[in-house]
Amino acid sequence: TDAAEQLTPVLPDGPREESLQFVSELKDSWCACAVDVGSVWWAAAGRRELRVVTASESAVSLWEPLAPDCWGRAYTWHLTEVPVIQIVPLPDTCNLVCVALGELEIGEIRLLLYSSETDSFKHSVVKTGNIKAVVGLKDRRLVCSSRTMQEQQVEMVLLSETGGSKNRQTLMPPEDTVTAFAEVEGIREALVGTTAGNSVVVWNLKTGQLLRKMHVGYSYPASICHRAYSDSGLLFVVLSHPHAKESESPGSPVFRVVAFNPRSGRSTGVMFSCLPPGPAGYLEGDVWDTAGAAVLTSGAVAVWDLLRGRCTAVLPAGPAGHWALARWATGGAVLLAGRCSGTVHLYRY
Amino acid sequence: CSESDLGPISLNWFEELSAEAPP
Repeated sequence: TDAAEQLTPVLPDGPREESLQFVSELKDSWCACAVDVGSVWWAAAGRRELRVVTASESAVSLWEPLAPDCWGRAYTWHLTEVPVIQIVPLPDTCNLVCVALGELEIGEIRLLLYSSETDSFKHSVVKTGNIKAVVGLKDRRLVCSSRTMQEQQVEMVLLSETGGSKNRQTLMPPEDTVTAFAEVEGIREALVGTTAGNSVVVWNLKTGQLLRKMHVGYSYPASICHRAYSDSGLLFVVLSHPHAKESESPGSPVFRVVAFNPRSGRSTGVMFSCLPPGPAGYLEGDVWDTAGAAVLTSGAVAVWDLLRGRCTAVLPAGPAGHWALARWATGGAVLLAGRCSGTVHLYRY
Repeated sequence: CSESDLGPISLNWFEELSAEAPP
C-alpha cells in the first residue's frame, strides 16, 4: 500500500491551492544542510511501502512511516569520503537507493542497499569517472555519460539486486556533451538525451545505436530533458529551461513540451509552462508524467500541468523558510518539498 | 501541429531508424 495514503491529512500552513494536499512532515534534526530528497519502494516483512530518502553531504537516510504523520529514520548510510551530490531515482526498483557523489561534478555512483543474506545495510560503487549526466531507468537500468580529455563515454549498466552490475552496454556518444537523459514512455529500448549543443538525441538501448540528433532551436539554450513519450509516430519531450529568469517574468517558459518527428528531425512546440506572476526565477525542477514542479528563486515551489501549460499550485516560502528541493515521489501523485534544514513535507497531488 | 509542419510521420520510426543507423 502507498504509505502516504495511510497518513492523516493535516493542513497547518498548507498550499494556497487545493490541488496540493498536505499529508505529513518529516524532520531531520541531524541534518546540517539537505542536498536532495527522494523516495524508494521498500519491501520488508512481506509488504512493499513507499519510503522517503533524504541526503546531506555526508549521510543518506531512509525514512519509514511509523504512524500517521510520524516518520522514523530506518537507517542511515554514512558516506564521509566524498560528498553526496544527488539521489538518482530508480523507477519501479525495490530496496535499492542510488546516489551520485563528487566535489563539483559527479565522480562516482553508488548503490545503497540492505542485504538479507548478511542482514546488513551496505553500499557499493557501480561507476566512477568524470560523470556529466546520469539517469535511472525501469528494470534496474542506469545510464551515465562521462568524459575524458579525449572522448565521451555513454554506458548503460544493468544492476543486480545485490548492488553489483550484471551487464554493461556502451551507447554511441554524440559529438557534444550529454547534459541529461530521459526514459521514453511507450518504447522500453529507447532513450533520449539533451546535449550541450542544445540538441535532443535518441538511442536504441539494446543495440547502443545513436539513432537521431535533432536541434532544439536557438530560442531556448541549455535545454534539459526530463521525460519523453512516444505517441502517434511523434516523440514528445518535456524540456526545462534553466535560463528562465525573473527578469523575463511573467511569460518566461520554465517547461516546454516539444513534439519531434524522429523521421524528419523536425519539431514544434506543443505547450509552454511559464513562471507564475511575481519576481521569481527558476532554480531547479522535476517532472513526473505530465506534472512539473520547480523551486523558484523566491523560495516558493510551483507546480504545473504540463499538457495544459497551467500553473496549478504554489507552495509559498512561508515563515519556516524557503523551499530548496521539489521532487515527485516514485509512482507520482506525491510531491516531496524540502528545506535546507532537512524538513520535508509530503503533499498529495 | 500538422503533418506538413513536421514532415511524413511513421508509427514505426524507432524500428526504421534502428534498421538504417550504423551498428
